[in-house]
Amino acid sequence: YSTFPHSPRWRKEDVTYRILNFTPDMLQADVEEAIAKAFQLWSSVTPLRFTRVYSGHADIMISFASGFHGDFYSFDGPGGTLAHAYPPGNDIGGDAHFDEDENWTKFTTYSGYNLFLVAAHELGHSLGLGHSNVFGALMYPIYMAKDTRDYRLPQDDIDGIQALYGPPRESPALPTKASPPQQPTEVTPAEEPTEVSPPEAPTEPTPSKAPERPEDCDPRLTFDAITTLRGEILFFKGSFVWRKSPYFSAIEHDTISSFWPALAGGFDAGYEVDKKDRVLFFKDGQYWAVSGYNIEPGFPQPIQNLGFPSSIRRIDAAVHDQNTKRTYFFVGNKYWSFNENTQAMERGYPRKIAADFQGIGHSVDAALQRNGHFYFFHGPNQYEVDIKSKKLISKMRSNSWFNC
Amino acid sequence: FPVVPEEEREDVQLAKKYLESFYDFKEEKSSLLKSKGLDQMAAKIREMQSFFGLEVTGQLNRKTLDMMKQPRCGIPDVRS
Repeated sequence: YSTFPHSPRWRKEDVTYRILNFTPDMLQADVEEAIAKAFQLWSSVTPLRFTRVYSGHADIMISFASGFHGDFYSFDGPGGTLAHAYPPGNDIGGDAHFDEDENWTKFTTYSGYNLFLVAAHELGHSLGLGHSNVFGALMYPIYMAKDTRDYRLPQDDIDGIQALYGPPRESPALPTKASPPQQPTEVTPAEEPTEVSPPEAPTEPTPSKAPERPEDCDPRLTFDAITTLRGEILFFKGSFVWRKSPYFSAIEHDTISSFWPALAGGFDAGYEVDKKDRVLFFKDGQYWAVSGYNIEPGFPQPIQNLGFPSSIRRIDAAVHDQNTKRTYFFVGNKYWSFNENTQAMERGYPRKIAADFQGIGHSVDAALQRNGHFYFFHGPNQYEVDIKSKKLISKMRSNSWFNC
Repeated sequence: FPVVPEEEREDVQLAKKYLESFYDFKEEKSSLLKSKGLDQMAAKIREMQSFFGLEVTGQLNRKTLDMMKQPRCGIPDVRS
């Protein structure tokens, strides 16, 4: 953790806040709840008490604004900078500003930023914490989408805030017991300032056990989805990405969130239409279009928009044939053909995979088009198929692309 | 991801703006001191790479650019 130069902090335990305006992205009550819960995170591990006021000046003034909004740092439209807040002090000190050009959400979703998470981070600044270089800490400067149900403050942030304010009164210095999330106190604007009470017990550090990435050469390695992207090949499994590029020899290991933070949950399928510099990713009944790092606006969309009947809940794999401008979608033991020119499913489909792709008598986990061949992945194996004749050429391990 | 030259220039501009915003980088305006400006930028890139636990090269490589493109808080990571 870090603090600001000269370690500014509030010299009192009762700190007031005021919400000056609301984002239209969320219900007002949801904004109030997100902010209250964010304060509660910090009050649960310090002696601080936060009281909301409805008029006049508060120590921490909270607002939503776009572009230049009268301070030192203008906002920059969607993405990029999400919010900022000032260290404790007079006037603008302690104030937290949120970029109205972002899409704010109550929950962690693919298409917006969780206001509670961002507010909790910004209020850390409002209380005197700077950025932490500890990955996973709340005060890490990068937004990381995560499930915020039962969210608990990471230890690095507890250490930081307690270095400024100490532990809660009449509580052990180190958290020993988890406390359930407390509902914020409901208030009406007509009431006097209402205190957001700290929970009964301090917060337990968030366990930091991340799923492990399978080894490249594990013979049991399987994939969820595979796609090309600007000459590279991306292999997906869970939140992990293996990146094979003609520009460097080694396989690069990444996470989906490092490319598309809003899509961190993993994919069922993906394919590239290189002429459009566009990759489509599929997860359950939805799909997203990305161009490089950017998720195109208007997504996610239901897969029914591509012509699938409502009985199809998800697809297993997809691959695009650049020559015919057809995309094949694989669902169970059948496949569909989508005409990218007309943007419509072709008549006569779905057909059985085995009927047209001889030797592929099973479902397809992931599919890839490369060097005039299709590669159909099933479990730890892949099947090389000639694009024109649709005949099986060879069978290999799924990870044969990793120089094993 | 691989980019066309125009995008490379855009990436350099993005990196400059990022370092100005979050790492107290001030671009040298005088062309006579261009090499000094590049050194300063490399130093700031190293600082940023160190902060995020990236390989410290001082070069604007893919992972560094990836990190710069992430949505983030607008408060600087380092201060003058």
